[in-house]
Amino acid sequence: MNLFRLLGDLSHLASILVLLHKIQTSRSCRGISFKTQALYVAVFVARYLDLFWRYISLYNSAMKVFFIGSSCYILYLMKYRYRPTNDPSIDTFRIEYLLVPCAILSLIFNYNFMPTEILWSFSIFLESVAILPQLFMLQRTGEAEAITTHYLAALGIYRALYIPNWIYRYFTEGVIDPIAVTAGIVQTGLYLDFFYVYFTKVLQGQKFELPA
Amino acid sequence: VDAERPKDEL
Repeated sequence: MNLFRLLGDLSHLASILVLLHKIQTSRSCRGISFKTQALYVAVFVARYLDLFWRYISLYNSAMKVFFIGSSCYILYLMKYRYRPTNDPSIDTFRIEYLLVPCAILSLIFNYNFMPTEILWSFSIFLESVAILPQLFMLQRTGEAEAITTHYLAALGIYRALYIPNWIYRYFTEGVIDPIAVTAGIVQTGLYLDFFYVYFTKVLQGQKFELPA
Repeated sequence: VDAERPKDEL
């Protein structure tokens, strides 16, 4: 474990807590893409099933359980408890355009042609693009509540921090994970436009608004 | 350098 990865994981944890806080306090999931949240459930289940046969550490297992549990809970909140506040008519990104290419890529690029490793690759590719329905929705509505932007910022910072972690591991441990690095760079890249508006507007106390 | 995935990452 190094500081970059620890801070990255904590940022990921924080993002989910911020999202839960937003939903619970406003009693609404307005502005949140159900499709993105459903994709995260698929990502976590596909990747963290190794929970059942591979023990790394208590930290590792606890985080995996938390990510699977909290993402399913968020889906439940959106689909049942706060269903009237969820507006599917603005959540229109076609997720098959993400699922199919990710499935094909995971069959080509994996570290071992076996179901668990293919699922792992699939989850890495899918995670890198899972935010697109959410960003697409933001683009359509043109604005967002501050707390929603804090959620997105924490989520973006999480993968951004994994990049120095991989550089650090390359030099200290001599290992490189080309699949995760490539997908991680793509994933972080998708946030650049968002980060620009977030750091220049929201953190200066202005409203998150995209230019028309 | 080995190309492999570190199994301890989340």
